[in-house]
Amino acid sequence: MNLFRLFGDLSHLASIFILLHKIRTTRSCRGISFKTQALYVAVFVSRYLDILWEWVSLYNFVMKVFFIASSCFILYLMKMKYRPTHDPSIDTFRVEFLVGPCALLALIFNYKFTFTEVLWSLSIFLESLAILPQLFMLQRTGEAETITTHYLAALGAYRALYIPNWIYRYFSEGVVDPIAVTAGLVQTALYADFFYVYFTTVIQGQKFELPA
Amino acid sequence: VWKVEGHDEL
Repeated sequence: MNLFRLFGDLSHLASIFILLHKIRTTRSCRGISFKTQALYVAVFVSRYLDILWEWVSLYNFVMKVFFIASSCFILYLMKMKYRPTHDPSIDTFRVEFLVGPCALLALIFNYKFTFTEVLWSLSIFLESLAILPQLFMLQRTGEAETITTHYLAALGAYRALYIPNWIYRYFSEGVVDPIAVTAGLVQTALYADFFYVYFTTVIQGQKFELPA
Repeated sequence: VWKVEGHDEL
């Protein structure tokens, strides 16, 4: 464990709390892509199901349980409690175009051709693209509530912090996880445009608005 | 150099 990874994970935790706070205080899930949130459930369940047969550490266990539980809870809030506030007509990214290629990639690139390892690879590839429906929605509406942009910034920071973590681990432990690193670089790159607008508007106290 | 065993990251 190094500080980059710790702060990355904490940033990930923070993003979930920001999202829950947004839904609770505005009593609405407006501006949040259900498809992205559903993909995160798929990602966490397929990757963290190993808590049933693998013990890494208490930290690892608690975090995994939290991410599975919180992502399912967010889905429940969106689908049941605050259902009327979700507008499927703007959440139109075609998820099937992501899942198919990711499944194919997982079958080709994995560390062992076993069910759990292919599932792990799938979750890595899927996570790298899971934010796309959300970014697509942002692009469509052209604006976002400030709290939603903080959620995305925390999520993007988590991914960005994993990069120095990998560099650190390469020098301190001499290991590289090529699948996680490749997918992680792609995932972080997807946030580039968002971060540009975030830093030039929200951080300066303005509303997040994309140029027409 | 390739880490192929065990997934300790989240």
